[in-house]
Amino acid sequence: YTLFPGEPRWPKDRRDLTYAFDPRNPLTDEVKGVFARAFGRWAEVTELNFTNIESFTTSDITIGFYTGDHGDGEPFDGVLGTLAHAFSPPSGKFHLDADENWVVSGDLDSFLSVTAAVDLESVAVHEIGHLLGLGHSSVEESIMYPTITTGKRKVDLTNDDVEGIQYLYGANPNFNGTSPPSTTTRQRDTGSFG
Amino acid sequence: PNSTAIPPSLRNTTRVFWNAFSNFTGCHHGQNVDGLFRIKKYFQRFGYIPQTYTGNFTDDFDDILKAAVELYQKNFGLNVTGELDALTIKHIVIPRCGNPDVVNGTSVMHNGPRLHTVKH
Repeated sequence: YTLFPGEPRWPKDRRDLTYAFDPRNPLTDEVKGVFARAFGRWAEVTELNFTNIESFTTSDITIGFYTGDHGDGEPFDGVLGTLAHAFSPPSGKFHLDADENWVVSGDLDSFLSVTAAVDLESVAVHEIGHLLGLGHSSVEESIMYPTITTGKRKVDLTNDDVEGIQYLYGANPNFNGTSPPSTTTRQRDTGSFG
Repeated sequence: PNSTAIPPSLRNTTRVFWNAFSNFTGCHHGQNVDGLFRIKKYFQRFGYIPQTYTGNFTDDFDDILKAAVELYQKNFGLNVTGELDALTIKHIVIPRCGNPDVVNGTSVMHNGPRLHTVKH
């Protein structure tokens, strides 16, 4: 695992973090539930807690789906390419490319007819890692590896991810320390990106 | 063109743009290839060419691009050839996170010295 330069992290007195969705994105409860699960994966291994609130302007973490140039100097590029990005602590900004064919629920197999389907929870877990202070990892199986193949679901933290986040925030006393399940490896070829 | 006649996945020019990187397969140091400046922009976007480099990118496969390719290959465990070989190009077009892999000139992914490591 790696950390951002200077090892930025959320301060010790802020272990209860809030997150909110951009009100301009009318998201269903199902979509919001995907993010809740993703946050839960990091909360499970640390003492961090995450709560969804309505106030976008006062929330610690803000989540939004945007297209193209959305004002942060890192424009999105349409289908595939870059999928999302997130800023290091304490920025809390989490942006996703609205042009992607996001898969929210169900078996990825059923989305094979959709070109370049990307699993939302997989990307959310990765980007939350950035929000908390982790950089990219060279461990291919880890959540924090920078690439993800279309049609692939990868949501379980690996030992590399857990070690990194626990270096920053300590371990959840209720976390039994057992190795998380290995990475889900279902994968399908999709066009030239297979 | 009538955009409705184009499959949704191909309507965005950037996607076509990334796929077009395949045209650079086999490019190596010393060559001049039309459009090569775009792959330099890709590498700068993800930190393999310093943001401090503000000059105009040319289509020359120069020392800057060679160094970027080598660092990229090292980071992703590919054979370090310094060329845009097929495996490297195949890896470049995989969808990815928009955050850089190299920050302030320091590779944050290389298996060697990291910004921070902890032994357990």
